[in-house]
Amino acid sequence: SLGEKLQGVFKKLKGQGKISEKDLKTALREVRVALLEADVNYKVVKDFINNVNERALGQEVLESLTPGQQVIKIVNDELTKLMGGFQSKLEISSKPPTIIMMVGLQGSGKTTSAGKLGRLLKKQGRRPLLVACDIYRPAAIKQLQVLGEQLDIPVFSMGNKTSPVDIARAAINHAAYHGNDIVILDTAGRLHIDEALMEELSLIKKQVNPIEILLVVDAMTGQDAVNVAEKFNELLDLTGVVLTKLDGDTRGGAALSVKAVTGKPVKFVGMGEKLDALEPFHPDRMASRILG
Amino acid sequence: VFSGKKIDEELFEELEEVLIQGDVGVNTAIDLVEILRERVKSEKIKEAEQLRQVIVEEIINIMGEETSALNLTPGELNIILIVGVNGVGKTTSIGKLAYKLKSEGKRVMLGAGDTFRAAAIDQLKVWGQRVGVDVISHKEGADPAAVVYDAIQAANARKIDVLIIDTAGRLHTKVNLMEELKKIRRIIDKEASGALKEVLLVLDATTGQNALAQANTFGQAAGVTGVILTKLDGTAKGGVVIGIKAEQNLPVKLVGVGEKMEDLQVFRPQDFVAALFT
Ligand SMILES: Nc1nc2c(ncn2[C@@H]2O[C@H](COP(=O)(O)OP(=O)(O)OP(=O)(O)O)[C@@H](O)[C@H]2O)c(=O)[nH]1
Ligand SMILES: Nc1nc2c(ncn2[C@@H]2O[C@H](COP(=O)(O)OP(=O)(O)OP(=O)(O)O)[C@@H](O)[C@H]2O)c(=O)[nH]1
Ligand SMILES: [Mg+2]
Ligand SMILES: [Mg+2]
Repeated sequence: SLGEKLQGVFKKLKGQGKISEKDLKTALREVRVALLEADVNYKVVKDFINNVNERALGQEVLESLTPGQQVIKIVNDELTKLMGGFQSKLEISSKPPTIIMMVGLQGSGKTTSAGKLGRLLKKQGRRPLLVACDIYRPAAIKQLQVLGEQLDIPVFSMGNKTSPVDIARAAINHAAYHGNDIVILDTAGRLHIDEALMEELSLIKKQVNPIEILLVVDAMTGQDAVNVAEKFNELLDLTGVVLTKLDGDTRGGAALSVKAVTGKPVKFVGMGEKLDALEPFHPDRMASRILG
Repeated sequence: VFSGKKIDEELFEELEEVLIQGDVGVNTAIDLVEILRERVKSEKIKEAEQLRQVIVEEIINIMGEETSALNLTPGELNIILIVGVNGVGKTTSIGKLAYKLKSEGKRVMLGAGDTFRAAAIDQLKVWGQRVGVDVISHKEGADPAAVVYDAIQAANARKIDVLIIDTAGRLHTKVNLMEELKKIRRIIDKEASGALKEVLLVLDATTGQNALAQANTFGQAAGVTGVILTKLDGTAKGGVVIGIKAEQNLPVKLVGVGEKMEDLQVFRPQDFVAALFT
């Protein structure tokens, strides 16, 4: 573990009395490797290590009897702070319906997460409506309908020959008429560099003005996470992130990269394929998971 | 990154950065740059542009310079098992592969081995229709081993050349799901001994270092013979496959470059390495 590695680094220096700035740099190199192995973005790691170095110098780690422990504590604190110090909740509209839009790359877990969110909100006494705005992927609409059936939540669909913008608009009217106070829009997976499909998302946003735009990110995403998050955020001004497939053994450094580059909070984590596997995000737990 | 620079520590750092940003992994990147340093010394390399050739050579050395073909034998039933974690592109890649093999004149059939995920069978059936190949399936919730068994019987009866079997996405950390995969393999080996020619692990190019653990665990459980690297039409480079080839000798056979039927290409090591540095 990183903790053991750092203890090792500082043990080697014990015989020399106080540790120097150079020794601290050696220790931080171990932290850098740990973060890169955890898939935190290269540039995010660079900035993070610089900040930690300054703070460590400022906190007189060099004078400490247990420099290794102090460095780990600083790293952990800084990481937790960066991840977002508090758990973020879903915004509810003062004027219903509350519209939530799920966006992200292909296969990240949008449709499944839409179902999970619907289930969570229904348990809280709300009346969600799931909306099938993916008109491209084979059987995408069917997939959402199956989830809706399993959860006893209505699914609004207009088939795959109507534009997602029109489907979204019609869904809002449908919700108003049927008393659904939450509308969850499931959109097709797309590349952040696909201009036409990214434009489609902008048009949906303009049309129905969602109060929540959630970027669904696969927790095992590597260095590319910053490119994706930046583009989606630039175009849509995200309100939050859902980090999926955290039930695996990925360290999940993408979470740090996405937060660092967009400033937007991770609101939920997906912890399994079943529809009850959605949990609130715990920044401190994520920080220690990333450090490994 | 190579143009007009002089060979110094700063250039080596820049190279390490490019490799890491391509998901090559910090340890593999450090090793590669170390080899580069040694070759610069021993071969007295002076021009930064020459470094490009050196690092391309070193990575090709790992990846292999030939494209790795699918191990299919004409005149008999060949079975391809498709495995991987959730959402990486297994079902879509099967549709693309069926199209490719059919256009090469082969009789292809698909087995809907994902009986778990919502509308997974429907999704594969749409691909079957698009490509014009039969899909063997049961109802959602059926035992995947039973579907595999039926698919093999049907493939033999209809003199199929290639039977491609779809499986449910599963995280490699789920022991019971990996056991299910082993069971599917056993059924294939029992009912069609010698027919299983390829077990292809589908990896998403956007995946980071976790891909190594995936390759390792799936490799041990299912006897993976090659990789399909998908979503290379994005901005991710898929550099993890270098470490996977170095550690586990798993070659990338095919790459996915889009969501349409035709968006499957043979893996070309030269193109892959070149893309790492653009
Ligand atoms: N283990 C695990 N699997 C998940 C999780 N969330 C989603 N999945 C699985 O990931 C796969 C992809 O999920 P989808 O919901 O279809 O993903 P998507 O983003 O809607 O995909 P596209 O619409 O094609 O872009 C499915 O097999 C899901 O069951 C999670 O938190 N944990
Ligand atoms: N851009 C791009 N998208 C791809 C590629 N391959 C697959 N996809 C998309 O990725 C998403 C997931 O593909 P699937 O084939 O459902 O993935 P899967 O591995 O079968 O998913 P599960 O069965 O749920 O585990 C779909 O939206 C596909 O269209 C590719 O090469 N490029
Ligand atoms: Mg979907
Ligand atoms: Mg599938």
